[in-house]
Amino acid sequence: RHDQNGSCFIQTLVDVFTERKGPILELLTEVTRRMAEAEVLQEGKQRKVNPEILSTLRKQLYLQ
Amino acid sequence: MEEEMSNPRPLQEEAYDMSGARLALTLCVTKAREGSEADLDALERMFRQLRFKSTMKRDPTAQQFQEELEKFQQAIDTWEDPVSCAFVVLMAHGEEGFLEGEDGEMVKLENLFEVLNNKNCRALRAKPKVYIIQACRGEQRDPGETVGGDVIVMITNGKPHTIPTYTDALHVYSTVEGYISY
Repeated sequence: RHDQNGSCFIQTLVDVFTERKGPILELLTEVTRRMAEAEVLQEGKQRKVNPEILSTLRKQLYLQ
Repeated sequence: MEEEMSNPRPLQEEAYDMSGARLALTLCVTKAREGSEADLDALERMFRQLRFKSTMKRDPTAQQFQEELEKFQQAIDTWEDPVSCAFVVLMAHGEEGFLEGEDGEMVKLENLFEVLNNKNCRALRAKPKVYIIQACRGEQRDPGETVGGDVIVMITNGKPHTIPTYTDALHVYSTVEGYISY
């Protein structure tokens, strides 16, 4: 987590869920894309991180 | 029949009815987790925009993680109007399958998920339940992999373009964890 800006995951998720609309699984694919692009610095070394999504949804879920 | 096979029809899209109440619960350990207040602020903004009734609790112990989920389940099951969706955000230190409470004790994620399943939460039966977990699941660090392998390397900003080791996969099991597959 960034001391002031928070965690890459939560901040990206909130950005995508508030700025975009569509079925939740498509929004989460966009979250994964953005996180995979990001370079996370940890102890001076560049790291990569991405979420893992497991779904048993039976229908499309729209939050917007 | 043959014609049907050669002209597949688009999927008939069915969506969850979201006209009822939307309820959210956020449980967040903030101690020794700098930046967590920024995450809570962002989530509060998101829940407001998405019209969720949001409850947030800071620094739950391991036992309180379980108790707060159970209180949430009882609130949902006694809600006056129909409930459409539950959104649960859990933020803490953790390891695979476990979260660490403010007291340093561990709580099993599976036990938390059980509380709102179709068996234990009647009002959410067949309704969408979204869990967002912000926590470590181990100690490994991913340096990433160069896109294109050794032959073609995309260069962005003077550096090779890398992606995380575990992306671009879709895992689909025939049954959920712990259950027989027929």
